[in-house]
Amino acid sequence: CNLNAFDIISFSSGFDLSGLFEEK
Amino acid sequence: MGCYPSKQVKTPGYEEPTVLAAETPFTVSEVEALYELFKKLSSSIIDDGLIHKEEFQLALFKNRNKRNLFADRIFDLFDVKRNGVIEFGEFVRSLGIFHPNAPVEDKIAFAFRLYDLRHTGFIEREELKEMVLALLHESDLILSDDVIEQIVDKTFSDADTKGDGKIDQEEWKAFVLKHPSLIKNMTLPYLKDITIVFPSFVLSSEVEDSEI
Repeated sequence: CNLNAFDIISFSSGFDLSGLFEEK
Repeated sequence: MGCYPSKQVKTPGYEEPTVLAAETPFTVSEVEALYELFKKLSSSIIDDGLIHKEEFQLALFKNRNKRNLFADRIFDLFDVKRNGVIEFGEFVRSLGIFHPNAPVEDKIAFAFRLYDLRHTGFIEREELKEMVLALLHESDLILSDDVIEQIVDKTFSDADTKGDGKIDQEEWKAFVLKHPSLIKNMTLPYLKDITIVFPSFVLSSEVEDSEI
């Protein structure tokens, strides 16, 4: 199994800060 | 300098754009644009000029009640004073780390603190497993415990070069330099266009406000 745990974690929606920049 | 009054009401934790621009990759006008964004975010639920966790969640997920381990961790790291809210200065300095031009070392260090869930100064095996489980839960993915253990084992065998069962900052830095994709989340391209997305009208509005 060559999956890197940190790469898996990076798929979390919690890392997607783009919502901060969407027009409110 | 004498053109602008200094006594207009600013939110608690407000810091001068010139000061923040000097400490971050942002220009003064970009910091002013970030203030426009900050005002929107910090008044979305409680209009007190501070970003509360619910406001942060609302902006990220369009839902004030959605919890997410990593969003919680990012909020906690932005909240440098650890008083439960993000002030303007904290917001700008923290976002500065996500700027495309911020030093890679800063991004690597921020990611390390993000993953050091229990503030021990190390990324520990149990923490890594907890984060993988959180991601799987969020994504409705199911992997057997054996497979999760294998993934964590493999990562540790690559990253924990000293073999003491935990990843320290030095090991983390070496690991990220070998696998740069690990900090791709630490760069937000939006920050290069912040003055377009949030044009700043600070100067004109301040003068108007003060003269009325």
